[in-house]
Amino acid sequence: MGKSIVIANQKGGVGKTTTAINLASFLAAFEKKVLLIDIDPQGNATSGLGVEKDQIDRTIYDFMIDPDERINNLLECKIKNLYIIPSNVHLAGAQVELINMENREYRLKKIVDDLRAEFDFIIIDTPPSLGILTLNGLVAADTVLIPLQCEYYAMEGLTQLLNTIKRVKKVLNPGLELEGILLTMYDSRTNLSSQIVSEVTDYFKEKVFKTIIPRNVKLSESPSFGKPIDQYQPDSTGALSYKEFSKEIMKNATA
Amino acid sequence: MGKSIVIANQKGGVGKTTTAINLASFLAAFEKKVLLIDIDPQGNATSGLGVEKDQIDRTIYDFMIDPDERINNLLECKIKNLYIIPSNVHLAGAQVELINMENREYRLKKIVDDLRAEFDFIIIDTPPSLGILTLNGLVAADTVLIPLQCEYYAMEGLTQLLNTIKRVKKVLNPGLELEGILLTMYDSRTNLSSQIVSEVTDYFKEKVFKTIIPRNVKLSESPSFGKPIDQYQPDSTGALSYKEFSKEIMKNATA
Ligand SMILES: Nc1ncnc2c1ncn2[C@@H]1O[C@H](COP(=O)(O)OP(=O)(O)OP(=O)(O)O)[C@@H](O)[C@H]1O
Ligand SMILES: Nc1ncnc2c1ncn2[C@@H]1O[C@H](COP(=O)(O)OP(=O)(O)OP(=O)(O)O)[C@@H](O)[C@H]1O
Ligand SMILES: [Mg+2]
Ligand SMILES: [Mg+2]
Repeated sequence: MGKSIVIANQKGGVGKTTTAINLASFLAAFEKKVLLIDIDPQGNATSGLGVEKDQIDRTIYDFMIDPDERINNLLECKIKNLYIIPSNVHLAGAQVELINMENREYRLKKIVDDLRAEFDFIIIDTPPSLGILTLNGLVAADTVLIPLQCEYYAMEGLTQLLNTIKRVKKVLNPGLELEGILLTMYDSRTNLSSQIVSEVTDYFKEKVFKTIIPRNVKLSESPSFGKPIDQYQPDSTGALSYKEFSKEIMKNATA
Repeated sequence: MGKSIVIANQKGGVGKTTTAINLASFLAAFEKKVLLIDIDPQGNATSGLGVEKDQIDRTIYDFMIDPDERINNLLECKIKNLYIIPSNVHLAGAQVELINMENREYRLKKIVDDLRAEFDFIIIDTPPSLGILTLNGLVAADTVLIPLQCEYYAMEGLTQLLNTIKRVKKVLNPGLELEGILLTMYDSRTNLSSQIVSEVTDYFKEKVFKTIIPRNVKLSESPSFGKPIDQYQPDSTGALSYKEFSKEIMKNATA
């Protein structure tokens, strides 16, 4: 049975999509069968993997709004073992539509539960908010992975996010656990980065992944080529750190 | 009559709050009377100016939900000429509450119109989404300022944002104009940054501000001291670029 991991943080630009794409890609390279679900109306995970948004037949919007739509054609992106349910701007409309629907928080969970048996991992990328789309991700997931940028504002939102996770666990998804906190965009030249790292590791202890993702320009260049980092620059520090990180995720899954 | 400028971009982490705080602070230093309104539930503009969130009496949430609440005590932050209407996590609840209220898109506009006569500039910081809070910002504003990070994903969301602005102008706020596009986090060492700059300036021409904000660690350190950049490190490249930018804004306002 596949494990579903939602990547969430309402603070913007902390590396959610970059983590979703590169984790999914390295897991696929390690012969895991992986499904990436993009529930962000921006569709960055979709385009970051080179999927042309205007050539897509159906997106996660169609499957969430019409539960009878059978998901028979998952998109196989150009990477072996990696499949994607894409998103596009129509999903922005779903936020208002879903509010008045029945089982509005469980729409994604139904899709994920139908597909679990076919995959080793299901990775869900979310938008920078704690609205109905991210809520669907938190309800559909076994664990939540929190990318945390090594910056001051990123720390501020953490309490709000952890409180939301607790509330979801209590009411909507009792099985929800914290996969861990991944420190991202670490810049070894600044005091701020090392200050954040020591504060976070002191407070959250073993919940913080050992791997820290450095700031690396190759990571921000790779989406413009529609490729994950291991296909664009496999020897970059960005690629090597996400490779190490994916090993930690695999280890957690077998523990 | 004061000019109101909303700072918006649904892409996360592009420098909306950093621009709101530092533009407001330099305008105040140039003897303009400035009001900063924080409508992001994350409350980063509030804490970035050193306002203690748990000591605030009333936030923008109270004024938007209960239109009879008189705004008689604007918070004067420690900077001369600079006032703030703060935000905190209660505002996250407003997103659902506002959806079913009358005049839901005009709630902020009423507040801004009541205060315009007292200020030279009213600056509105928004969350990373195109939901009801950002919509209120677009309806309340004379112009919209778009910070654009010099990164690939930031370009992707621009079309969606410009379409939303067009729709708001057509239906809810016919006077809404584009203040301009501000390129942020420019890193002169990377090809990606210069590629983005040339693409954006070719396409948007005079709508792009001449000032480009460089990536500068002092800008990300200053919120941890609760100070805008001109109070924290006035000689940094970050401070000098926001100073130049504020001059462009003042020039536009008198044109
Ligand atoms: N480790 C890194 N080093 C350098 N650049 C990075 C790194 N991680 C992400 N980036 C870049 O930083 C920007 C923000 O990252 P990303 O879009 O993945 O964040 P996000 O949390 O998904 O944003 P949003 O909140 O808008 O969904 C992107 O342009 C990305 O390419
Ligand atoms: N020019 C810059 N150089 C270096 N760091 C910057 C710069 N501008 C902003 N930052 C930092 O980058 C991060 C993102 O900026 P900021 O929070 O202002 O963006 P935002 O668009 O308001 O984010 P959100 O979408 O979450 O509201 C912050 O940690 C900030 O301190
Ligand atoms: Mg993203
Ligand atoms: Mg912000």
